[in-house]
Amino acid sequence: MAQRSITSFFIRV
Amino acid sequence: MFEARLDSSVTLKKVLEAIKDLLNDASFDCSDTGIQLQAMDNSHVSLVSLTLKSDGFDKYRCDRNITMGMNLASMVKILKCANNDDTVTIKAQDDADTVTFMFESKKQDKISDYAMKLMNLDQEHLGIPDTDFSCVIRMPSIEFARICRDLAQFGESIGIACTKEGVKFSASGDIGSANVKIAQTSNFEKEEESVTIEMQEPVALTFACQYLNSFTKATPLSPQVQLSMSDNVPLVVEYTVPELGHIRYYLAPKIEE
Repeated sequence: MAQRSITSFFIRV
Repeated sequence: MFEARLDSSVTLKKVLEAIKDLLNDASFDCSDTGIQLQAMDNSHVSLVSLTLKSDGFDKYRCDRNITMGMNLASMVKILKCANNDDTVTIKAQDDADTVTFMFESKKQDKISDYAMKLMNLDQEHLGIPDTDFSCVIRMPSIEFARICRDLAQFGESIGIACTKEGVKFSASGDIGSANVKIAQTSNFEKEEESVTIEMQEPVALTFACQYLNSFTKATPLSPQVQLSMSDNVPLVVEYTVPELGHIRYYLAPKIEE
């Protein structure tokens, strides 16, 4: 299985 | 001027233990409402969010918002110099390049202070949207730590499947497979030992063991842990920091390749 990055879920502010 | 005092340094030691595996350096954002820390681990798989409210401190003063970038390994070294029941005061001048930790023994017969150099950290902040989670599980933090430790022996990933009957943790690998089922408790006398599940719809997700095990370093902070899950969003693992606030860990799920 592949690990997703947390940055793909949250918006940079 | 920034000044924050806690009657016993053990709380700060536990908070530090809970984040030092995941983060090398972190920015502590101090304002009149308290201290906030938000940082991703080096691999950008998880996010740590720490909130310590000003009214939880025994003394708190923050004249101007300041951000203190600290090396956590250095902070650990300094906190090791304090006894658990020593009072700790964190102090910094406005625009200072050092922060001071002052430890006072309960008998007031020993006072020590340690100054630590601050760092300029270029950390990005992430906006975390509010989510109505499909499942919210509350369970004894020691039990969660035990399950993560046990299942890590079987594989790199842990599956967490939640239905209204209970929660199933599972792992598999070269030596075989493991399943641990936890049922919702009906005995509400001992809140700390209870397992409660609020479920809108069933969820099954897979997460990296290594991160879950790092999160369980927060276990000494709180007898209960809260796991919040929805399909296709990060898991939230939350521990209360008694009287002060909370620490939340966000972990991105694994997906089929």
